[in-house]
Amino acid sequence: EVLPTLDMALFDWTDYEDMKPVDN
Amino acid sequence: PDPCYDEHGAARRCIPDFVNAAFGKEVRASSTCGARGPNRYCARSEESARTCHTCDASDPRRAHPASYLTDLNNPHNLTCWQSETGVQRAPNVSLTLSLGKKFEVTYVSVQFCSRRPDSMAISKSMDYGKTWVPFQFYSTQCRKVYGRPSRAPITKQNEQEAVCTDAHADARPLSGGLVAFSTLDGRPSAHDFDSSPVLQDWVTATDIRVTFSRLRAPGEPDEGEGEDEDAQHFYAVSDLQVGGRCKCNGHASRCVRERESGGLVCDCKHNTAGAECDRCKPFHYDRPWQRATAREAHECVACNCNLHARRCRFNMELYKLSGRKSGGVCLNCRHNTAGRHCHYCKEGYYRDMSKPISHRKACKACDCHPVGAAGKTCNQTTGQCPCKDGVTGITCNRCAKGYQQSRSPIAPCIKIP
Repeated sequence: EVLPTLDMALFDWTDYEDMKPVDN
Repeated sequence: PDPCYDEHGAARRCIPDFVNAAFGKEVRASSTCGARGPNRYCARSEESARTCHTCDASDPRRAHPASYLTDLNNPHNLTCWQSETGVQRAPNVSLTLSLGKKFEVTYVSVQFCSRRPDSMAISKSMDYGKTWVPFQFYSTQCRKVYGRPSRAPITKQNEQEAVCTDAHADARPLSGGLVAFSTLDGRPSAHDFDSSPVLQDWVTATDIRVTFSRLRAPGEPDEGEGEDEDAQHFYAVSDLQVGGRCKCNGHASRCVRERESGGLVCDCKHNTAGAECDRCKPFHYDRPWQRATAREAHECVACNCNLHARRCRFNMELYKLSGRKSGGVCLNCRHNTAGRHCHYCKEGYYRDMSKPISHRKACKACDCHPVGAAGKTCNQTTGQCPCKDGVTGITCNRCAKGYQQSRSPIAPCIKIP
């Protein structure tokens, strides 16, 4: 069974803006 | 076959041929007869009566230039350099010879055409004429002329010092005669030259100077005294020889002319470099540079950087700790490698075991997931990143079984209720 990859778009970055990876 | 390597290709000590390093080289004389117009000189040999001649630098048949000192020395047709006359009243006369590079000098010899001087000194320079040190003194009055004892014993403590002797002052032959100084003669460590840095230094010279200080000792009978006295007082030398070997510290079998400067340099082997093979070639610093000996060539060895670095430096501590085997430390490891030999992967990378360490892609990026992983450093061998609770995968990019993605980047996977 292949587990789904974490979808970055689903995260709520409101309180963690500094953690958000820079989008290349 | 290259004399610097044996039949199996192993390095062995090699040395350039023994040569007369003075041959064909320019000698600077502080005084040369006839340079300021023709002048008269008178000579007397054992057999013949005194005869007078003219020296004229502008007439090749009557000139006695300094170039005659180092030309082919033919005993049947002697060509002699000659100083100006009247030297008894004049200051010292010197002959200075530049060898062009460091040589290990075995002897210095001066073949006279005139009578041998009462006092003369041989000195050497090791820095191309900047500074000079005495090599040997000759005088019938060592103490008075040179301030040194005559025929002082040579011991281990003073074997690198010049001594003064009157050994040259035998009455016969009256004219001519050879004065030869053997650099190692009587030096206690000469039999073990290989392991005597003191004597290795003692015989090293870039320049040789012979200084004539006094033609005759005071009170010495003078033939033809009173009658045109000055014309009899001059120095004349047919041959100045410097026997020795081009200094290459046991790492070259010959010296060659450098293309750019035209200067003489050793044709260095054993991964050495420099005019005297006195250092290791770049990147060959795994062992300290050493002079080759009869027993051990002391070849310079390349640092082991697994093809990931072009530079390295030598560390004596590490060399000693390794049992005197390896002391090289690689600098600026590339291809994401690290360590003394660029032998492991730097932080944030892991070793791809399917490739040898020398492969430029031997280290792969950990690529830990920015949210799923608890850090950026993965296991050096497996590449496994440290995952947050409920996260799985080599790079921590998936939720483990029984977990689902949350909206929180702090806890990206939560247990399914």
